[in-house]
Amino acid sequence: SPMEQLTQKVLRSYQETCQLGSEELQLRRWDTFSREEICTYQRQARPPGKMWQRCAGRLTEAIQLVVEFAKRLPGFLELCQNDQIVLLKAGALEVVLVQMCRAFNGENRTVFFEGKYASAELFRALGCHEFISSIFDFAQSLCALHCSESEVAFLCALVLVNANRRWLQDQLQVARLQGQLEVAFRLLLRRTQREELLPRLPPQARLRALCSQHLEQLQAFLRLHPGLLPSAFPPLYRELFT
Amino acid sequence: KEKHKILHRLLQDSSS
Repeated sequence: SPMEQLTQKVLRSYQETCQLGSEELQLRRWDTFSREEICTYQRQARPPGKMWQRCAGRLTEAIQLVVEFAKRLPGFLELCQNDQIVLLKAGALEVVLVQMCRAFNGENRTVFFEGKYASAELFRALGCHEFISSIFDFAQSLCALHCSESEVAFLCALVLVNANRRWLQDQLQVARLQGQLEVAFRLLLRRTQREELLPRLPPQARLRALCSQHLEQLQAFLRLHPGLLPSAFPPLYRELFT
Repeated sequence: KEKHKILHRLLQDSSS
């Protein structure tokens, strides 16, 4: 059926654009940074901004893959260019945050970062511990739902294709695509007897709040370090967030 | 368009 085909395409788009396979992430989930390694990170991060640059780099790599995911999503490239950009600009970081639940070990609150699982401690040099904790809380709440790969694929697609974003030119066309994705997702959940997932998903506002916190933290960081060259951050990161 | 030229380029690039 067309809906079944859509489901397959969403899953394939997602699998083709994943940085790491879920099996590998599962296998390595107890491979954590040692105390010494965390100290080394913190020492290296001492010049202002080193850790910010590092995280911005990793985030930008993840966002580039979100763009590839979007391009492979059925119907996305048929949207007008303005709307493709609006959806990615508003949704790319949200998709990365959703995907983070695959790379998160809820049992010891660590996330896969640069080759190993890292606790929030590793990111202390960023100077925004509360924000990092909120991200970890979000990943933990999503992890607790034990989503399958197909479910994460649909969650990402639906975070991206959201007709409620501001500045869309052809809202109706986006709404149509969103509607198709929602129907396919519901069918998948019914087939796998996972309908209880929908009411348990974190509210959209939570993702939005994390993204605005990110912007606030970045602005605060840039205010604190006015001498930092804009070129310290990857161009795509600058384009999206500054 | 000018403001989002990298995003624009990534979207246009069919080889990636």
